[in-house]
Amino acid sequence: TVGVVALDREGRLAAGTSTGGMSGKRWGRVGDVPVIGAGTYASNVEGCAVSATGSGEYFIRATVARDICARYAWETTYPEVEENRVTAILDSCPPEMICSAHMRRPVYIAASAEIREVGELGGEGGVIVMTRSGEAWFEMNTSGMYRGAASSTEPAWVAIY
Amino acid sequence: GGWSLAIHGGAGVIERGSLTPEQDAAYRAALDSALQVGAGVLDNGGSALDAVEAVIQVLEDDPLFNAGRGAVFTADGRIEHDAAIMDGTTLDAGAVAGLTRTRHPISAARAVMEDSPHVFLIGQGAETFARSQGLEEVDPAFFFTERRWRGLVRQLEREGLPVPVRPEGAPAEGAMAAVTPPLDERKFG
Repeated sequence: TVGVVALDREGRLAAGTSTGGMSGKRWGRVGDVPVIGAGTYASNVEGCAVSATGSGEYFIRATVARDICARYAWETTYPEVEENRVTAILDSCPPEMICSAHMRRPVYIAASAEIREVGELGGEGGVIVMTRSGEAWFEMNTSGMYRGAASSTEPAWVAIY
Repeated sequence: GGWSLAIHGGAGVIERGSLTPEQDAAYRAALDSALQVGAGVLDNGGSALDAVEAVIQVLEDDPLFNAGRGAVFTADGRIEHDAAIMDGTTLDAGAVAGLTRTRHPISAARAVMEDSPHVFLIGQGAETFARSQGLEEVDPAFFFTERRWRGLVRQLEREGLPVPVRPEGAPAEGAMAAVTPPLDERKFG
């Protein structure tokens, strides 16, 4: 599976994902990639674009891509309302993540909550999220993932986790 | 205004540490060149949609990734592609599933979004629609890579399932063996 999220100079967001699916799949099995709202979603109104790669059955059930956008919209609209929940999530993230979590709190909260939900269902995978302000965020709960980012203000970089 | 781009690839069961330096370098180079294509579109004022399609076309053509050429096989030895694209400005979206001949599934998804009244087309109907839009078609053997085929054979033997015959037109055994993407995306699609 491969995926992209992008913000252009006009402030437009878009997301795309493409896959060969699961090796050895039978019976016409389809995962989350082509299911809008599960593996792929973008909404300028809510302010983010999401592309996912993971055990598709769980990403479909948890409607991951759509939920991240909705959570992000909520976090950016009512940041104070969720203080105790946010504090609980921030308290649970590893120390090295604290700075980035606080710095990018809404997108971190939205993405990490969703990936945690997938994990609790028994699924594995990761998402890339692009916000309307051009923030790229990566969240995953498994290894072997490869990522890359570039912007008009920062040089391109790639990483394999 | 500024622009921003992020890309990702699926997961593998092999830890990064077990990649050979050559494989590690191959993945990084592939991701880098895909990023450069997307950065070029956006830096020149192109749309986010165009950048998404252009980057994913590069990754679909690269046999290292489980999308397009280099995709994994179904249990009966075929390659079936799924893809989706969405425009955040309008909430327009297009998706395809089960394509076997369209060279760039992401372009088929975009055609569904822009040139059909629907959001999601699957199987033979999706293929017929993509053909009607003039999208490039290739023989299914174009997508074949030796390593994915061997991954399928190992998996089916492990599961005690019948191993399908080698697809017609597939390169001679071992011909594509040089393309050995290390991350076996058996874990998920």
